Order: sequence, then structure tokens, then C-alpha cells
Amino acid sequence: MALPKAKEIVDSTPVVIFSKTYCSYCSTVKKLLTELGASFKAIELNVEDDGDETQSGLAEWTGQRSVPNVFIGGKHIGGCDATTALHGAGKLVPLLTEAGAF
Amino acid sequence: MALPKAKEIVDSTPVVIFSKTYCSYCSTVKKLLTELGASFKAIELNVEDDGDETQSGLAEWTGQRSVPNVFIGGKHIGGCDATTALHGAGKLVPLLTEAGAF
Ligand SMILES: N[C@@H](CCC(=O)N[C@@H](CS)C(=O)NCC(=O)O)C(=O)O
Ligand SMILES: N[C@@H](CCC(=O)N[C@@H](CS)C(=O)NCC(=O)O)C(=O)O
Ligand code: FES
Repeated sequence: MALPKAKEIVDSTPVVIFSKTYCSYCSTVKKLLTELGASFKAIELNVEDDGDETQSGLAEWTGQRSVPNVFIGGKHIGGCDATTALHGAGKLVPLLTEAGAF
Repeated sequence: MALPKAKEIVDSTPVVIFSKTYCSYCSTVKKLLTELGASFKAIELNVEDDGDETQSGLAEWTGQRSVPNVFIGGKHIGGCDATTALHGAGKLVPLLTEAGAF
């Protein structure tokens, strides 16, 4: 899908996780969002045809090459640690609400 | 390296982690052992020539296909969750001590 399409999805979707299907850090974030009842779109970079290209594009755009790469309300959040830290600080649900994830 | 060599390493090394270099669950286990001061051998299956074959061999032998795949004192421990649960129950350090990891 590469960067232009990734940016389009991020701009038009409340919650987007760039992910890999085999990655436990990615499943941790998906599980958290599911438990919170938030809708999200997961883009599995190991399955997409141009997953590598997208991952490089994301690295250039956000400075983050790793997965999970999480966006809420079009805003770059970070990875698994950043997302769970926000939740620990009580800030994740407000962000999700504002983004229309519920 | 495949299964025979993997078994040989498990039998002759106090602590062995079958791992992948890019995996945060694997780094979590390595970090824990390092913090405890335990020696360990990490076999990086995404780097080894026959990593896939070894991973399949381990699946057949232990019933576990995933990484990290942890052995202490020749005994199959499990993955990241199993290892951290043992530590939470105060059982990891005694196992490591018995295996000669310190
Ligand atoms: N601290 C980061 C860790 C991110 C990380 O290291 N992700 C690994 C997978 S667990 C990764 O992207 N490895 C390289 C790759 O898969 O391309 C987080 O909280 O998300
Ligand atoms: N609950 C398991 C999770 C293990 C797991 O799902 N590992 C992933 C990587 S994080 C895996 O092996 N995926 C398939 C692969 O890499 O071949 C644990 O505690 O270790
Ligand atoms: S690949 Fe193992 S935690 Fe991401």
C-alpha cells in the first residue's frame, strides 16, 4: 500500500494500527483496544503486497520503523509501550472518544 | 542448526532461548535474565541458516512453535509469559541457580 495510501487511511480512520500478524506486541495493542470496545483498522504489513515499502514510508514519516505503529484521530501515538502508558495515565480513552472510536 | 543440534545445545547449556532478533517478547526475556545476572545462550532463528527447520523441530519436540522458546537446565520452560510468571512466583531464580546460570 505504501505511504500515500497509508496516510489516506490514517486521515480517514479513527484508529489505525500498522501491525504484523505474528507479533505479540501488536496483539497486545489490538487486545487492549478490543477490551475497551474501540473500533480499529489493523494493517498487517507482513501480509500486504508492499508491506516493506509501507514500513519504510512510515519510518520516514513518523521516525518509527517498528510495529505496532499506532495512530488515533490522525495523530501518531507510537508503539505498544506508548499506547499502554497512555492507558495507564488515563489518557487513552479520552483520545479514542475524541477520535470517534466508540 | 535443526533439531539434533538444538537438543545438544539445550542439554549442554544452563539457559537457552530460541529467539528472533526483531522480537520484543524475546528481548523482554533476555533483558530479565540479564538483569538477574544469569548467563544464557540466545539462538536467533531468523539469522541461523536453518532457523525455519529448527523452529519446526522445536514445535515437534516441545509442542511450542513460537518464540521465545526457553529452556533452563535442559527443561522446557515455555515462552515469555511462562518465564515472567515463574519469576513473579519467585521460582525463576531457584531454577536458574540449580541449572548453574549464575
Ligand atoms: N518499544 C517498542 C518496541 C517495538 C519493536 O521493537 N517492535 C518490533 C517487533 S516486536 C519490530 O518492529 N521489529 C522490526 C520489524 O518487525 O520490522 C514498542 O513499544 O512498540
Ligand atoms: N504467549 C507467548 C507468545 C508467543 C508468540 O506468539 N510469539 C510470536 C512472536 S511475538 C511468534 O512466535 N510468532 C510466530 C513466529 O515468529 O514464527 C509467549 O508468552 O511467549
Ligand atoms: S515479534 Fe515478538 S513481540 Fe513483536
